[in-house]
Amino acid sequence: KKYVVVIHGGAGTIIREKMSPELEEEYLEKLTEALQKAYAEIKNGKTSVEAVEAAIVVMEDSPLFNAGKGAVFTHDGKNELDAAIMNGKDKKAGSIAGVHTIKNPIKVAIAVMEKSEHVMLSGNGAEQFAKLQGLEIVNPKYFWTENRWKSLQKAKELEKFKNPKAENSKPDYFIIDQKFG
Amino acid sequence: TVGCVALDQFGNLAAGTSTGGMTNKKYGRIGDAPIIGAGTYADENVGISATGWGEFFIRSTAARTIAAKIQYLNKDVKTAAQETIDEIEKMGGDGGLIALDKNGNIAMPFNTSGMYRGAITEDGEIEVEIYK
Repeated sequence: KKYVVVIHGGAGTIIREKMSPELEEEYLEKLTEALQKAYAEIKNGKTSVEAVEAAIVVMEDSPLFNAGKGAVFTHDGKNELDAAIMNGKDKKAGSIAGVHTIKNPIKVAIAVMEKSEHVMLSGNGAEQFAKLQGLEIVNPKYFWTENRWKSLQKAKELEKFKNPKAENSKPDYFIIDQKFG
Repeated sequence: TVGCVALDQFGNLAAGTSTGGMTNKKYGRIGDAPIIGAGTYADENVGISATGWGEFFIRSTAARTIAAKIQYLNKDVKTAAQETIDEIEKMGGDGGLIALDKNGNIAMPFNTSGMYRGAITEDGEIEVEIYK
């Protein structure tokens, strides 16, 4: 078998007991959609960069994944996004880190790679660059999702519990807060 | 975190990763996803996108290490990827990654549950699964 696209998608904070069959089905459908979008680009003679963009935009626009719309929350209650792209053909690369208003971070990472002499931009500078490139800027509220907000509250509760000085309260169930995105 | 590696009709590879970071993270912490050579890398032989405990993927320069094992030691993509994930596990980290080489071979080693991954062949055959 010759594969042409491979993807991965993490749900971020996982409440183990809560992953219902229906929810799992939603994930599998969205991953299939991402694969099909990338595959269509390849079949239409587009580049691997365009195929990667097509797949990742599908997942960034879905609240299911910890990227774009479904991003988890920082301790300060913000959604802070990062993205990177690298083209094996010429080893060009683009990356952004620590942004709060960019709807599709992968698009901006590609613009950094193709329209700037830099590899990595961060924070406000990356957001200014995105605006200059005409890429979509959204109100940070766009990234708010209830279940991620609840995950943050539970993670904070857990943090209190882990704190030796904390009173001996114990959360009713544990969120396994994956250390990866 | 989400990621994708693609191989186009011209034989060129590209790798991309996008993430919302880590729940409850502080101090502007950055993980491996945006770090070229750690969570994202592509050259003429292979493309890699990772999703792991970022600090360990940065310290082990995970994505570049896989490419280097292929480039200098002639390892196949599965061996190179698994060795790298095993090294990260030995350091105390966890997570997973996807890798696709220029011949259309893939590797998807994961050692953390809850990760989803999928792949499609040049004939349009789709595989999607969740790592339990």
